[in-house]
Amino acid sequence: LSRIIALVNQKGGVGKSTTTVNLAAALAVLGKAVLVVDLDPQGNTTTGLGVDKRELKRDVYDLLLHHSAIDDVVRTTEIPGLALIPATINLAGAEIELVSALSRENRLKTVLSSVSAQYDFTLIDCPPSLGLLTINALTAAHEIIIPVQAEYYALEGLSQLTTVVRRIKEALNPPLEITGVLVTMFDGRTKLAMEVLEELHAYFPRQMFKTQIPRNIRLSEAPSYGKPVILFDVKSRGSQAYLALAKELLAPTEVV
Amino acid sequence: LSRIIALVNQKGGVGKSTTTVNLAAALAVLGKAVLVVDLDPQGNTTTGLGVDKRELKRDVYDLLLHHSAIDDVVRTTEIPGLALIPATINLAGAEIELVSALSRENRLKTVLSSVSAQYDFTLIDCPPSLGLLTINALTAAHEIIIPVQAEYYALEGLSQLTTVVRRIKEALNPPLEITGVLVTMFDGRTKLAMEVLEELHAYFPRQMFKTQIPRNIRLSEAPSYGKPVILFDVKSRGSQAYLALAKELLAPTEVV
Ligand SMILES: Nc1ncnc2c1ncn2[C@@H]1O[C@H](COP(=O)(O)OP(=O)(O)OP(=O)(O)O)[C@@H](O)[C@H]1O
Ligand SMILES: Nc1ncnc2c1ncn2[C@@H]1O[C@H](COP(=O)(O)OP(=O)(O)OP(=O)(O)O)[C@@H](O)[C@H]1O
Ligand SMILES: [Mg+2]
Ligand SMILES: [Mg+2]
Repeated sequence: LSRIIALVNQKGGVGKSTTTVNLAAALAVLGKAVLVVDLDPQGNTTTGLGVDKRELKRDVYDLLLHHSAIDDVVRTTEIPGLALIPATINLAGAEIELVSALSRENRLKTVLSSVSAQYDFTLIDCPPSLGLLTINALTAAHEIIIPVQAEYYALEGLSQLTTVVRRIKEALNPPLEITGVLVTMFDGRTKLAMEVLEELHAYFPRQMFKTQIPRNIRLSEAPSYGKPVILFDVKSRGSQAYLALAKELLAPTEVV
Repeated sequence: LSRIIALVNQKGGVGKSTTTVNLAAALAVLGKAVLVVDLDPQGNTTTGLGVDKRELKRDVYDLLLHHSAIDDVVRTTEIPGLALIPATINLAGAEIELVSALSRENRLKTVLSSVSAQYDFTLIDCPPSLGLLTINALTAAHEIIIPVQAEYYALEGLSQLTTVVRRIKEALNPPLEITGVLVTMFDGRTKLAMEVLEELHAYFPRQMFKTQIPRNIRLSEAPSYGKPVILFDVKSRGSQAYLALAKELLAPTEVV
């Protein structure tokens, strides 16, 4: 069964795109067929996977609003087994255009229904908001990963996020589950980080990933080479952490 | 003349809220009367200024969509001379509601026109998107400050941002100018940071603030006490940097 996972958090800069790019690459390196969908008009995931946005004639915007053929949009990447539905600046107008579109929440779900069976995993990178693009991702996905920084402001938005998830699950997508909460850019030496970590465990007692992603400069350098960190510096702490996360995702879920 | 400044960048987590809170506090400490508007449904600026969102009956949402009286919404803060128009979760629905509202881009401008003359500065904290809330801020403001991290992904969205600013300036708000680009969470020891800094100076030759905000743990600890860093730890590098930024903003602009 193909697993469709949305990377969601309306808090900005928490590592949604970094996690999408590097988890996808780690899963591909472990032999899985992976499709990545970039649903953020900034297109950081598209760039992080080495695709030049200026060369693209079509992107995910055309799939959501103009019923383009998916084969005209999906692209292969440098990583064997990893395909991408890219985003360009065209996507910036989609939120407003979707407001009055028919079946506006289900557009992505319909697009993916014709293609996701060919992949073991589909990862969807979301913009930092809870608008119609993220709602499309939550309606299309079976699972959610919530990247979160161990910072005070990060805690504030979590109840908004879990409320929206519950509403989507009730109204549009009953199988939707939070598979895990992933702590990113973690620096365990600070008191603040340890305090926030404790709060996160209290708020999500059964959904915290064991793997934590440390702050690692190689993770922020890799995008400037258009490569996931695994291809850029496999020995780095960033690479090792994302490989561990991929293995944790592949392991059968333990009975709690 | 009252200066209305929007803190804008659709890239998430770059320090928009941290800059709004701490620049506002620094200006107030230097004797200016300051109004802060929180236009982000996450409400981080509201929390960062010590206001408990659960106690609020009204917020900026009521001003934008229900024509509430501004005196029912504006609150004083612990800092003398600093007032706040707060945001709560109610604001989350505003983007979609505004799409079909009359004069949807000018709502905030109208609200502020009746009150901004009482303040030397009005700072507007924006969400990480270029949707109708940010467009309201860009239509109401005379000036823009763009907080940006010295990271590769941060460069990608800048051309989208300057395009939107140019369009708003032409269609809705001719006096709008980019007063400055502020580098945040800066760590000059990394090669990546220095390379990105060079790119930023090339892209914004006359608009880079001389002041750079260093990465400083006290800046991320202060929000958990509901205080700007100046009230939390005035000797910290974070406090000193925001005081320097406030002074740079107050100095008459040099002729380049
Ligand atoms: N573990 C890490 N160590 C160091 N830097 C990191 C790490 N994870 C992400 N970064 C850097 O932090 C910044 C924010 O990460 P990223 O852009 O992936 O977050 P995001 O949640 O996708 O942001 P947005 O909300 O704008 O979409 C980027 O510049 C990225 O390179
Ligand atoms: N100079 C700094 N040093 C250390 N930490 C910082 C600094 N500036 C901001 N932070 C922390 O980084 C995180 C992101 O900052 P902040 O929330 O202000 O960004 P933002 O642009 O407002 O985010 P969003 O896009 O979600 O609105 C916060 O946890 C904040 O405490
Ligand atoms: Mg992103
Ligand atoms: Mg913010």
